[in-house]
Amino acid sequence: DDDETGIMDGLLEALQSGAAFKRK
Amino acid sequence: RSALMYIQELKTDLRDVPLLSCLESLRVSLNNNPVSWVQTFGAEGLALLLAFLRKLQDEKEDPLNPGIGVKCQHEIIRCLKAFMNNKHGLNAMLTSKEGIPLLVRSINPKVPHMMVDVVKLLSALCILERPGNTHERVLECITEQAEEQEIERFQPLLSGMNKNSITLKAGCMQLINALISRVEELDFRIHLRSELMRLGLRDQLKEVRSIENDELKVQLQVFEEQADEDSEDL
Repeated sequence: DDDETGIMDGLLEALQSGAAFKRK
Repeated sequence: RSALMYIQELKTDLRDVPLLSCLESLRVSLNNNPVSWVQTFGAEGLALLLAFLRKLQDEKEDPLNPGIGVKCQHEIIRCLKAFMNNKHGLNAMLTSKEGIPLLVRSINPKVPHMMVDVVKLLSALCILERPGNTHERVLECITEQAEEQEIERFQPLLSGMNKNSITLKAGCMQLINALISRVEELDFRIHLRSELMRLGLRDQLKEVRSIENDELKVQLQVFEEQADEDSEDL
């Protein structure tokens, strides 16, 4: 979706919670 | 004000308080208007913001108005965050040649509250799932910036860890984790960790472990778990 917003907010939240670092 | 009005305004020789007030109002507009508004502001608006950021970084502090330059820089960082909060803005930032280098140049341990925002934005860019490996670009820019200043590339992050601000310590650990975790080669991840440890992270980690702060604890845990996993794999 080209109108997607909150991308940065989502990434920052995932980083802060540690979820962004879960190994696949 | 429309996006085009801001573009016109940023083309004038704004400085000090009028520049700060324009940037504050622009940040509110970028945060609250639909994506189409941000799209109209677009690459041209971004280029103007980045040009102001570079100019402010290069300028000496005005003794008659101390602190205003840093306030404007910080407000530009906040504008960039709002601008990148959607696909169009993010793509414009990643396409821009100056975007990441200027963000890296804004890593300034002397201004902890701004540095927190900068390291967090850079860590978000590092974990983007897209071709072109943004984490490599961020690391390259960090390396180039350090070469220019003739310092160790992770020295600014270690200096940030050394500041009293717990949020900054957490932010620096977050960027360290984002940079390392996206590296595909085990050897290079281990190399980056040992480079950081040698530079003083080992001692810093001993100190920060005793700090009671959830955000910081998450980052320390990530760092240690990933280091342990890599040691095992090795």
